[in-house]
Amino acid sequence: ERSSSTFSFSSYHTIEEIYDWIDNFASENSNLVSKIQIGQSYEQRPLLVLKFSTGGSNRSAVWIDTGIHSREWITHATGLWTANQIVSEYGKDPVLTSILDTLDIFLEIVTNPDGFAYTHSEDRMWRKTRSINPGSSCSGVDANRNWDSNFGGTGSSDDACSDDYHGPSPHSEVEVKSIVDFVLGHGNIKAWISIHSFSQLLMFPYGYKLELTPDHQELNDLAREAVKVLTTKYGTEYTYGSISSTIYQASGTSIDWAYDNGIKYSFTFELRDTGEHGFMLPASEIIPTAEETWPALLTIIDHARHHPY
Amino acid sequence: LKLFSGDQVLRIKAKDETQLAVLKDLVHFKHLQVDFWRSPLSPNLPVDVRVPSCNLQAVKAYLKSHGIPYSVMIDDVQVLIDKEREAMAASRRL
Repeated sequence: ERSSSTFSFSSYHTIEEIYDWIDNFASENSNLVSKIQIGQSYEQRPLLVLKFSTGGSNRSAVWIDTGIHSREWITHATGLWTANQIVSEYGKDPVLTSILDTLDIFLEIVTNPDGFAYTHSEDRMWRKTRSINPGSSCSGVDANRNWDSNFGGTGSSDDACSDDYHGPSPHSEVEVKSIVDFVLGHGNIKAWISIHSFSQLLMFPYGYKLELTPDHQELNDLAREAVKVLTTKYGTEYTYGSISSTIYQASGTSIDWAYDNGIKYSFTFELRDTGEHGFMLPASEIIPTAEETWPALLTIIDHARHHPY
Repeated sequence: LKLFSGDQVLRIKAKDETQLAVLKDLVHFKHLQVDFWRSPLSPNLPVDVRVPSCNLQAVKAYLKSHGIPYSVMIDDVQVLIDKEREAMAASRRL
């Protein structure tokens, strides 16, 4: 019998290994963790979400997803470490303990499983989903241009061969639609954190327009605080701000959709970049990356907990 | 199984908006098959682009002709992929 305690968080893993780990992790920590299947990917892989909860019904909750862009392996690895950290630190870390005593956390570690499997078997640099595009020889949709937030606008492509292809319609990708249905069905998600890599950024809405959100000042202050605690750990420097003002205009992204659907605390991380390896971040950097991200996550979640709306 | 032997990742630092525009044009040259890891967004931010080995000469010449400075961030992408695989296999054995 395998145990999740022998799992190495300092290595990259295949999707089979990750799914095995999720099974074991949920069963070994059933007092705190449950595994939820929110749908099936285009290639029929289960879309799994870990729910961390200490009880209650339909508590306010936090959504975290990692790996929507499949080649960004450090995000999946950070998701795994983070899941384990939540269980390890509950009852020890007073901030996390307080959070989990009032909020639930939902964590989707492999948000784009078909793309992730494809990065292991065919093309290490694959970013999109693996759905077939009728009339094109190119497969896949950029799942972070597929959300119903100014869908098809600036910063997305209508070329199916592009890495930024927005897809035929909003939520055409089952990987996206499954999250939309789950989150809307839940109805009480108060914070949303989508984790990407690797440009060392912490961003918030809007991406699809240059205008500031009504909550800009609060989100900006919170991002500054989160970046500050992240940098404290290893000195990794982050830039923060709205997506459109920080780097580019991008339409159809998850955090804009979340914000426009009433989730005020919507953020997206771009994790560590050594400036030497990009997506090929050495496995030795997995744990430092996850460790420095952790206090930033807690900062955002704790702020959401203290500022109900 | 797609191979990336000899593919390089260039880190490019545009000096101004003019050079940034030149880099943005590169996006449209589909025959060069470049893969932007960090897109050309602002002169303050570096641009990383993976270039297939067969198009390295053309892309580097394009950058040089426009006076855009770059450095080779990854010399051979396939070497890193092979290292990743070895690390994963070793971890699995462990």
